Amino acid sequence: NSLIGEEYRWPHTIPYVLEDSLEINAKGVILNAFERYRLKTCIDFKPWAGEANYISVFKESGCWSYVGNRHIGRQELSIGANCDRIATVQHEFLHALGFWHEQSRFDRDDYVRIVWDRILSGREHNFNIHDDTESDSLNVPYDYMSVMHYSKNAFQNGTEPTIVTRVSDFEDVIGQRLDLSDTDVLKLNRLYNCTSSLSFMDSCNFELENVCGMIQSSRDSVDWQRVSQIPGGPENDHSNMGQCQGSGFFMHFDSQSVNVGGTAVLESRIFYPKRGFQCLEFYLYDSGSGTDQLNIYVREYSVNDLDGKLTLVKEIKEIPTGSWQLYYVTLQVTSKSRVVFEGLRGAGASSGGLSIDDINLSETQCPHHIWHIRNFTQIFDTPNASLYSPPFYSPKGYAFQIYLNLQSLPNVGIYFHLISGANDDQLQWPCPWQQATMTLLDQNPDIRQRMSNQRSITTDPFMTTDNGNYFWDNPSKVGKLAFFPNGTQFSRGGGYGTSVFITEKRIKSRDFIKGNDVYILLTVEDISHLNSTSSQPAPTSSVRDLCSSVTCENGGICTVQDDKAECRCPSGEDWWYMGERCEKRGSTQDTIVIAVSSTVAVFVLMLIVTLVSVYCVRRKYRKGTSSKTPNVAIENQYAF
Amino acid sequence: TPENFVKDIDAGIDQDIFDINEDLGLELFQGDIRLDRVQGR
Repeated sequence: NSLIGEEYRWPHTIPYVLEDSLEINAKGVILNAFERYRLKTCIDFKPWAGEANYISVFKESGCWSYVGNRHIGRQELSIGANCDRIATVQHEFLHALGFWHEQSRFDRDDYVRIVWDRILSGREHNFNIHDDTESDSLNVPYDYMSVMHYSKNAFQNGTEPTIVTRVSDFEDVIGQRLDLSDTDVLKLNRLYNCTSSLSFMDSCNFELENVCGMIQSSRDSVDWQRVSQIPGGPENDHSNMGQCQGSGFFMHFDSQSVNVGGTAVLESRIFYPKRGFQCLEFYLYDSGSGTDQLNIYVREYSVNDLDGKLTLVKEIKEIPTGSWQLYYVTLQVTSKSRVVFEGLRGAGASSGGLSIDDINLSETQCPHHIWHIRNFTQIFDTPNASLYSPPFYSPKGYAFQIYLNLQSLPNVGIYFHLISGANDDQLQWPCPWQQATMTLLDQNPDIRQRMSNQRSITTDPFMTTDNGNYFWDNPSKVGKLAFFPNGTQFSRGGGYGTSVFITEKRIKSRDFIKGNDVYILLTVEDISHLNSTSSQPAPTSSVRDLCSSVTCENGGICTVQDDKAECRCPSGEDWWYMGERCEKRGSTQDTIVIAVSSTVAVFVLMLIVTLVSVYCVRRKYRKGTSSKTPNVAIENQYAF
Repeated sequence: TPENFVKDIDAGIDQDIFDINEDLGLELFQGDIRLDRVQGR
């Protein structure tokens, strides 16, 4: 449901500014939202470098945006308090890219029924339709799953839904705030006439005989086999979990058919990386001896190494047997290369081997940790269940734990806790500006079709609790005693998160629960560099920070020139800001108006001067002639 | 439960975009769209 008119389009790479007014957590969430656009769509984002038009994200009241590129230079998009959810950011950016809400499509009455008497009085206009002279649905069917759809309760005056879907199955689907839907992506790529993606590289579920162009090595003991079932397990593949008769294939290394140390090598097709960092993700099943291992290599080609240089990236050992396991491997490849999977027979009797399925490769950052929850359905059905994750460490060394609250169904809550850890004495307390991102994985085989549920929180070192302690202080100081399942004692700090992470209905939808397994992906990043105040290097006592006393307005940037703080004002094709603080706005239109009006003013002035001078001359002339004439009675005078 | 002593970022209310804007009394087109002068006309 897009705004008609090429003039409203942005370039495929959109210049943006994250203004200082934004909360630091929101800045991190916005950057994560950009990564989702880069994975699923052909849209990219780059810091503004003076382009005529750009999107300036700031914190004003509420969450809102303009629709389309308005060519106003600094185009505002507000991510206010409570708007720092990734799908909210994606929603507002879809507006900026040129999309209206889904239920305002001209054909919406075929798919939903608006119950007008349940709408807050005075809010009925929010359910208006854009007819097809101003909006284009891009030849895509109505999408109940769109991230641009109102929820069933939008603007309700009571408790009854204002929107009733004509297909009842979608009643609780509309209003999803998980991620871009497949159709959102399709529309966006159609609107911008492109299908490429910056960060997606490949997705393989082995359903096609060509096995995604992967090749068997000739320098190994046996080949990997494309099968749909192994007597010793797995009984079925991971993509379809045996739900589709005649499909459901995966690759299997039959380790019992080789001696200890025997291998099977499978190489991917050749890739040409663009970003220099990649995340390899796949599901692995071990039905062998439990000592089999999977080695991941990259084969990098260069002009002086046509065969490619093989580098071991990761050895995956002690693979839990008897179920599909999710693995992530971080790669850092900068040139033409292949990913290589080497199955290696371990010691001990083997009754099966290794199986691989649902490989995804993308130029994104891998999550730091995976919390694998088995037998989720049973846990979910246990009254008053609450789940704590195993302990993890952030890259900075902070120990943490995740708490999944299943005690307040139909809402599922999730919280991030710092806990006592091995590095506490060397760490900074209270814990400063670490952003914890918790993602409930939608286990769709294709990474591009996932709609994972993600929330982020950031540790604010100044946050205090009711008793005056710092919330993010050392858990050994402000935490409470707790015990790991093995009885080890530790201290757990306060939990910070949301009790409405996801609903019971939604967690049972899509592929959040697959094979009775749930995965929560965890990333804890230091985002203190995003903090506007701390991002400026703290001025040492001798040098005064000249810009600290200068506030540039309208997106102006303070710079120090010849030891003097000046504002560099933004400008565009036909507009500019000026003045000491960029407080004044100019535009060619204004200049023309000023030029024309001053020309007219000068002309009028000249005219007045001319008229006055003519009048004076004539009066003077008349006086002149009357003073020279003798006193002659004026009679009939005859000319002689 | 007390031993969890958890703090909610959104006060435990699952507010959609439009609820947030409504509570703030924002008069936005379709709940979260800002119109420029051309569109406003």
